[in-house]
Amino acid sequence: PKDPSADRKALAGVAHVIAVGAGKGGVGKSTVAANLAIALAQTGATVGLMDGDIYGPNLPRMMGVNRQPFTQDGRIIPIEAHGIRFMSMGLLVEAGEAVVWRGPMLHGAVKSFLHDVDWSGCDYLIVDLPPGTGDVQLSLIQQTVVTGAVIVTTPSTVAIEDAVKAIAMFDKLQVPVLGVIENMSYFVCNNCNERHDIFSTGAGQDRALAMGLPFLGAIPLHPEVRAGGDTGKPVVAAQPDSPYGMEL
Amino acid sequence: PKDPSADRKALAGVAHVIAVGAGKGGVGKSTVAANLAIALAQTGATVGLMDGDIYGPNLPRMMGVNRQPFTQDGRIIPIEAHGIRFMSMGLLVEAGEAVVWRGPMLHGAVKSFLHDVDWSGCDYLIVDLPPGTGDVQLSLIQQTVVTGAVIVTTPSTVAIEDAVKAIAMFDKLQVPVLGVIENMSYFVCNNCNERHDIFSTGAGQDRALAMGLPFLGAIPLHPEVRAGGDTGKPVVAAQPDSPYGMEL
Ligand SMILES: Nc1ncnc2c1ncn2[C@@H]1O[C@H](COP(=O)(O)OP(=O)(O)O)[C@@H](O)[C@H]1O
Ligand SMILES: Nc1ncnc2c1ncn2[C@@H]1O[C@H](COP(=O)(O)OP(=O)(O)O)[C@@H](O)[C@H]1O
Ligand SMILES: [Zn+2]
Repeated sequence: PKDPSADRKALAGVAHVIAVGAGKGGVGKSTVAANLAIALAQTGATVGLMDGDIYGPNLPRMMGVNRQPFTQDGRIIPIEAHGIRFMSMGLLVEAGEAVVWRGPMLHGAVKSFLHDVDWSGCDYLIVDLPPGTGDVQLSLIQQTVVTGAVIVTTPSTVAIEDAVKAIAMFDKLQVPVLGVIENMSYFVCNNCNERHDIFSTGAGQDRALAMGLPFLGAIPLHPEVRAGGDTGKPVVAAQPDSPYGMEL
Repeated sequence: PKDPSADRKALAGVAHVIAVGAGKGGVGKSTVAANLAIALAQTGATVGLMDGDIYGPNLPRMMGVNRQPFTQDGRIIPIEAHGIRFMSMGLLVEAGEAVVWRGPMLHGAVKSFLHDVDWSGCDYLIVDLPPGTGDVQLSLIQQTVVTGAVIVTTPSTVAIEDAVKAIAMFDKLQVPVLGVIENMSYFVCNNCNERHDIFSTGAGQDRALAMGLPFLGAIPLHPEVRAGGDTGKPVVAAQPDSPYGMEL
């Protein structure tokens, strides 16, 4: 069959496109993608963050942004926040409005976010992928050259199994997997210091190593991480020296 | 415009189709759907459970089932487990195999699961929906009469916002919302009894009531609920008298 990566063209003006995926929803992809983008920018790089979750764009709230982007010379100018450039479907629809679209519309949105938004000058464009292995993933990988993918999982068996499927998809479509991040790894009671493995623990690291993939770290379950996401202050920006801020 | 519910036909031999949705992934839809189906069967009803998550079918593991269904007279016979009938994409593909499909293939799978599987005689068919408001949701609602939808959310703001979008979709497509369940509502340390609102707390109830929807209950975050899902022993079947078993 045809080489799946034969006719992909790199995105003009962008050095590296990094996808953040998981397979399963609710494991912390958006939280990791936002914090990763801001942490990269803190090292001096020019960074863009694209929200690939067309149905459930949570990044506008996590980034504390809810204004519409401007258009200049026919191109959309991404919003600047926390030192990075940002674009999301959530900036284009009213809060509470459902985007009830079938697959081909998703394809159109991804194409537009990649080619109609002005990402020029970015060293990194981080793309937060939705759950699953469908239209958005396929369209992203067919429309541009993805340098690599970061996989986020919790230690629960069902999350690991969905992460393995996401890895199988990237392998099939010839996108290198850069490594695995385990999130919600454990919870420490701040009253008595007891450690609780609510979603189990360590399974992400074991599985990554068994698959020959780099393990990029474990992030504890902490109420401040959720609060940062709900109030638009990602912990890497708001509490960089905290244990969870450092891990992220 | 045309009445969206004009030409829907009820599923032959099934009294009620109940959708379990959320908008956001990872909030506990599959866990609630499996336990709800088993709890309904314990009251004497004949119950079917259909896994609508084609990309990430977690129900086979949660139900402890991994054998392929038989076909008889051209119809698929659902698998019997924990006193209910069950069908999932996960029973048709190898573990770890990614289903990398675009929208139209999802539509085909939903049509087949509804019309080619023998659900006749079911008082209730519970359908576990995937995250989002896309092809699977549209195909289910267009292919049959859905009696009502149950919405699952965690108390975090981003999960609530996605649940509101799912409710807006059901309203737009004229499917009544039966109520809202808040999951992962709080965590109690078993060492010192301190209560932790990791994903916040009570927001699901407030929002449901504000929207005039029944609040169906709050389920605590508990390691046994996750363990039940990872080992194929849903807590309603394995530990019915536990606090989380009773809530479910
Ligand atoms: N380490 C963590 N500790 C506590 N809450 C977290 C953590 N990581 C993510 N969350 C919360 O969990 C929920 C799901 O995270 P999100 O980033 O939206 O996941 P996804 O993008 O995979 O759906 C959000 O409410 C978020 O604030
Ligand atoms: N109340 C709970 N306490 C602890 N873990 C839970 C609870 N509800 C769900 N889980 C776990 O959270 C993860 C996500 O649940 P799941 O039912 O797969 O969500 P969804 O279907 O919305 O993606 C699973 O690992 C599951 O075992
Ligand atoms: Zn404690």
